[in-house]
Amino acid sequence: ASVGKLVLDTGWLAARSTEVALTGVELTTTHPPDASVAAPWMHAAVPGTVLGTLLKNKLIPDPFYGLNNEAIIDIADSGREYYTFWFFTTFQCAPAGNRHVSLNFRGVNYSAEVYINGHKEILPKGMFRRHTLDITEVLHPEGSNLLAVLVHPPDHPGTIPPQGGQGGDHEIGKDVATQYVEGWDWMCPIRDRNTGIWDEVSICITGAVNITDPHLVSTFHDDFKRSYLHCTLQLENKSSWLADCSLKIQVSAELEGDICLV
Amino acid sequence: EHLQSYAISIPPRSVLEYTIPPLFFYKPNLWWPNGMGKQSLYNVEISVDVNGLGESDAWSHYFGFRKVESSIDDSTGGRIFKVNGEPIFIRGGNWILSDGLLRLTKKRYMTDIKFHADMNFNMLRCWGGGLAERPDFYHFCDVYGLMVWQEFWITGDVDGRGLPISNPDGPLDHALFLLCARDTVKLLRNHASLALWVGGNEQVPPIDINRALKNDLKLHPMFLSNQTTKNQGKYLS
Repeated sequence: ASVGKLVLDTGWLAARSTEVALTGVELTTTHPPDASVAAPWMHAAVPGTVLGTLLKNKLIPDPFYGLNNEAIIDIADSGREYYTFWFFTTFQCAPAGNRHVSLNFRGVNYSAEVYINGHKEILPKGMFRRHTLDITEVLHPEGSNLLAVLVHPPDHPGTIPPQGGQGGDHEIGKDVATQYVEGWDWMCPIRDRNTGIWDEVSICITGAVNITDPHLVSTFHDDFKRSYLHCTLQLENKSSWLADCSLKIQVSAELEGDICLV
Repeated sequence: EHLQSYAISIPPRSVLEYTIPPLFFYKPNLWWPNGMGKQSLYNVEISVDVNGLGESDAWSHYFGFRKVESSIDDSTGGRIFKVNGEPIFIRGGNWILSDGLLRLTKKRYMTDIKFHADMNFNMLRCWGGGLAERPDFYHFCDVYGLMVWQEFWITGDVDGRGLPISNPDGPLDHALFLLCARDTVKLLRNHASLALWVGGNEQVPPIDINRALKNDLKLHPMFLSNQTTKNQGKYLS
């Protein structure tokens, strides 16, 4: 496995949690969903929302046309379980030597349970936070891995008053999530409150040392004639030995096509 | 001089914060907002090799050399922006999100943002009731020269207004709010288009959140050094 990132944005399946009797451990060990995508499983929109998945499968009318949104049941009436969904996929990645593998979620609304090859991890609450799980130890030696994610809606999805209004009954504001989803003067209520794996999911393969959140800043002097690029970053050594490293930084400007000035 | 290498030793099972010695540039091509010049972007590539084991990790990002300043104008009460020392007349639009089902593809972002640039806008304000926008959104704002005014998630839903009355003290979990805010800043802070963080929509967040945000986001004294003493107190971003 070479160092790099693999985005998991294809091949996802989804199912309403109340229609799946299996546990996350079973889904990712002995009883994965059938590849023929039989009900209750359907093709999923990941990244995306539960409503996006239902629309993709033509199980709801498009809420942004006419009065279609009125035909979609609101989470206040259906209960949170109705919009609590399983998402499932497989990916190829075998553990190798000194390699470390992380599973990364850039945005989940609102909380989730992650199962990978039968091992459970909790993704805590919060729509605007990244989650990184070290999955090196749970990868299958032959490289074929099963991933299931049970995504829960916001804790306070709220109720939409009959007359609508700014932010419905404001309950969604108790969570750290988007607030337009209870409807606003410019927007109809979003029935699932944007529940889902709504931003990128990826696998990252690194060696023993990985780079986290570099911060780039420039300073200027002498009327912008002189400039300095400052960079601070975090380096994590995941190994049990002292890592002697070479850190390189290169700044280039693309002149044309693949020709760069360094 | 823009390819440098440094030897570093990292103890086992530890995290090291490392500041790379500043890289000098003579007259770099500056990043300008739409309508004021080119949106020059440099590609910054960072990699770490473990001796004897080869490449361990790599990271890259497009970076624009630009200096954004803003202050409140005493006579009008409005916010004034300068980019690279030049005053700029803001032609802005309000942005919530690209799609209510969060189908946020790169192609959609590119099209939407180019459309705003073609409309001669130079700023988008990401409203506090919507998203902290995604890296792809910011990438295309970098490319097309749209500065971004990014608000955190505070609206009339969390200030005691509305009917029924909303929770007057913001979201229930202030620590979670700040955790999400800090992570969002780390996700987006390297984009040239990011011009201003704002606590919320047309209001101030709860005191503790506001204080923490202001403290975390205040400019390092090093970056105030070449502004005049008289103006230092005025610069808010």
